[in-house]
Amino acid sequence: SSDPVRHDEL
Amino acid sequence: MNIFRLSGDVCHLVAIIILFLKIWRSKSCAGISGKSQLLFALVFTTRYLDLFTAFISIYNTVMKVVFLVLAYATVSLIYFRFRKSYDSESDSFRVEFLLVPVAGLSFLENYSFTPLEILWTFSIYLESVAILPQLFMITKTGEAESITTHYLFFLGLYRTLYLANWVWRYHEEGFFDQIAVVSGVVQTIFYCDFFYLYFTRVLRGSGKMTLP
Repeated sequence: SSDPVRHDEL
Repeated sequence: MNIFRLSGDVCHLVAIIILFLKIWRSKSCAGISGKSQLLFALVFTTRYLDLFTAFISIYNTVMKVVFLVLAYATVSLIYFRFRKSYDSESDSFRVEFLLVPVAGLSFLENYSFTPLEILWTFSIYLESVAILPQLFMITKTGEAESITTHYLFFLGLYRTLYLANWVWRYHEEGFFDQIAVVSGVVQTIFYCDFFYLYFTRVLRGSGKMTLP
């Protein structure tokens, strides 16, 4: 899932 | 974390601090679009709801909280503390023309049809157009103080650096976020005309940016 990466970006 | 991403975040923070200090120290929000600042506060609010659901890092949490606090502090300076200096007549952009299509699109084009995902998508789409009331205001009055243009420059540079970050991440990690990238490109395009004026007029001298 790309979710953690997306939530990492501001 | 790569250099483009980190410098993008720093530019974003610098932009927000420049604007806050400009209003705070001059005790005036003349030439600043309160509507754009309200939209940015809405962008941060709808995007950073993940503060309650996912912990990424100390850096991530601190930056999100700082952006939220500064966004609402700026809005309160404009609409409460220094509201006498707020030029509501020039800030006449109709935000419903942005909010309605952006809300509609976030329901139609998202990664999953859940409240948090739809709000995240909404924030990405809204951010790409949130500066339009400010740019419209400058076009309408025909000028901007140089400090305001420095704010816009750093704000535009932030998303431009994120584009480089996404190219980097695609090559290094195979990560590609279609919604963020397309919106980021759109957002950056809105700044191109401003960047041109900034380099040709503001950096080459005159105190204000005046439009032709």
